[in-house]
Amino acid sequence: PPWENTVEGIIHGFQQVSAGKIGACVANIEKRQRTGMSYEDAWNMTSVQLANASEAHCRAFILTTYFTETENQIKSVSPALRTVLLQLVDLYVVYWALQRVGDLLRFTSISERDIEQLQSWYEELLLKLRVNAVGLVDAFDIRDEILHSALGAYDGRVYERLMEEALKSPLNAEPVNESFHKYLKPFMQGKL
Amino acid sequence: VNPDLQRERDNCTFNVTELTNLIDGGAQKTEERRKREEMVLKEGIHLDEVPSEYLSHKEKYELAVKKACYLFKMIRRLQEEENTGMENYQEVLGGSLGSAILRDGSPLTLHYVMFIPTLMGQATVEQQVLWIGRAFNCDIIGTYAQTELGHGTFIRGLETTATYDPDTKEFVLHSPTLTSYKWWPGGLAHTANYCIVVAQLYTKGQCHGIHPFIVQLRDEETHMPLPGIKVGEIGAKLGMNGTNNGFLGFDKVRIPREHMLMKNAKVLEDGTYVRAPSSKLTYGTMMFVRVVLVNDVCSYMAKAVTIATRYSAVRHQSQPKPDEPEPQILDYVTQQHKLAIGIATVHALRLSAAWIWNMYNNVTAELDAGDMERLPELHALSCCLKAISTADAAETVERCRLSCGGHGYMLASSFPLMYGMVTAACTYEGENTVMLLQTARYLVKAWQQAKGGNPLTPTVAYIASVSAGRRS
Repeated sequence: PPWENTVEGIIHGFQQVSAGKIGACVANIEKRQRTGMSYEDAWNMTSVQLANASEAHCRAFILTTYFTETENQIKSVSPALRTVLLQLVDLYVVYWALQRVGDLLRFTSISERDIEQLQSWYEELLLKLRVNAVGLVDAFDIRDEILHSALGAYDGRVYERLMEEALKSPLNAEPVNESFHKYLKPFMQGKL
Repeated sequence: VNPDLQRERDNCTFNVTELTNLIDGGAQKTEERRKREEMVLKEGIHLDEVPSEYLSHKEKYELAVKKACYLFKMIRRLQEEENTGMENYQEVLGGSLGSAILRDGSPLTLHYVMFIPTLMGQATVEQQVLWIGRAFNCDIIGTYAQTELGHGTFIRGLETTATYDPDTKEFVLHSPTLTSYKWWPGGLAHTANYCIVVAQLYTKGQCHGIHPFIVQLRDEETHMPLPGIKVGEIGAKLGMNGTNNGFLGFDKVRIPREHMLMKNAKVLEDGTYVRAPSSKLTYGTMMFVRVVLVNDVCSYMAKAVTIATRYSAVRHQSQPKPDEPEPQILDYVTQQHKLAIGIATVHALRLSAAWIWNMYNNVTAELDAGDMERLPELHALSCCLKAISTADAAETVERCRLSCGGHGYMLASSFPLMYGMVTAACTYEGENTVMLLQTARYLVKAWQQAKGGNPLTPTVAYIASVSAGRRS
């Protein structure tokens, strides 16, 4: 079937990749068995491909679920939020298409031109999402006490918090650590 | 608030609260969650006198026990006040709230994630009456010991034996080799006094495969290990150093016949073995944990991207255009690439987790009615989803850490502890490659079924449609 550079088209492409990989595994196992290898040995020899096929199946499942569940969710949200949620779905689907270009080239009819378009689409999506990046993570609504991070607190006082944390180091409890007298000074003076 | 961060918030094009409500499942759910968080955090259990990073391994455990006990005490109080059940454990201990208090893991996690669910799923009604009340009240603390030093995901290879003695109506638990010692269960080392033990059942001289047993490990008063029980801690790890993972060996330890969990298979008084309707039913607890895990790693990813994104708004770096100030690092497309995919991944996996949780509940209900048709499909899907979600979470946390440069390497960033937690999930409850290969068995069968023109289950139905005409 011809390649479609749409979310649905990419998801379908991932299903083709998954089915293609499973089919290739079965063919390889059968081929090895025909040479006299036991099923267990043939399975083991094919296991790298089998793990890949399994991953492809899972990717197809996640992409499908993310897309369909979001489609259900956005029916009841505001147009502004709908736009952002769909941008995220697009981004995720396109990202994985670009991550798995080799597989798509092998098992679907995607072309180089399609891939170039996907790359541009991805970069455009990053630009669109840029303005909402902080809003998107604020929406996870994780309190500072739960986040427990000097870098990620809601107020953004990153440098102040890093310094506050640094001062909690037990090494800062005294101006001179005893290791200076025990080791460093004798070492520097050649008396160790 | 940092002015750069404030500007980002001012420029946001959508209503943040609306998205929060959508993630929580409604405005009321958001309110409930916030109330719960407020209630838990105001107890102050999360506050440390000394930053836990600077404590020794032993002190970390002692602090974790202290916090876990106070947390459970609070949950018990909530249950009495609100007359609720298991859901309070889930809501307070699961996800981000629990991990905020016990950042490097809890020694009591397996009590509620595995011990109680296994009793609920595999014990008879009489056994549940005996044990579940005590477990809920924390009169006893349990864990779940399956993995052995020499045997991981391949549980049919477990070596621990439970041999039935019809004369005394007891099982004799024994660890015949070093490799048969139980290895890794959280809380096992110095916390739990009871344990679900998975062992090879022998009766009338015949092996009937692995079965679960409830075993008392320590005296309920003194906490001393009981005779024949060899128990201890496995030592410092990359992460999860608060979980108190332990080892356990048995030297011909006798337990009453009623301590075999007999909802499925049974051993009668005379030693007659009554087979379970399906051997797969023993795998129920593992599937439950894998399903819960997917949700848990989403919480860690949400934390990681929150930290990295806010940091990227505050942090300025370099001077790409002369005579212009250093831009926010969020303006660099490479940084957007690192962060945006992390945010999208949280949503993608959160929805997948919700989907499989729903499937798990449906399949469990079908199992109770004796219908096991979708059990293999659930098993296959939970295996690969566990593998992919934990691997993606580890990658996301690491990518977020890197996006914060050297500051992300500080323990104060929270990334190192988070990485320790998510990367542990790549190996516990089944190492990821083994998980993928378990799914592969199902996929190969599905392929062969499709080739034979047989109908496929919903999650693999695409194989029949898209593979038509290719490689068949």
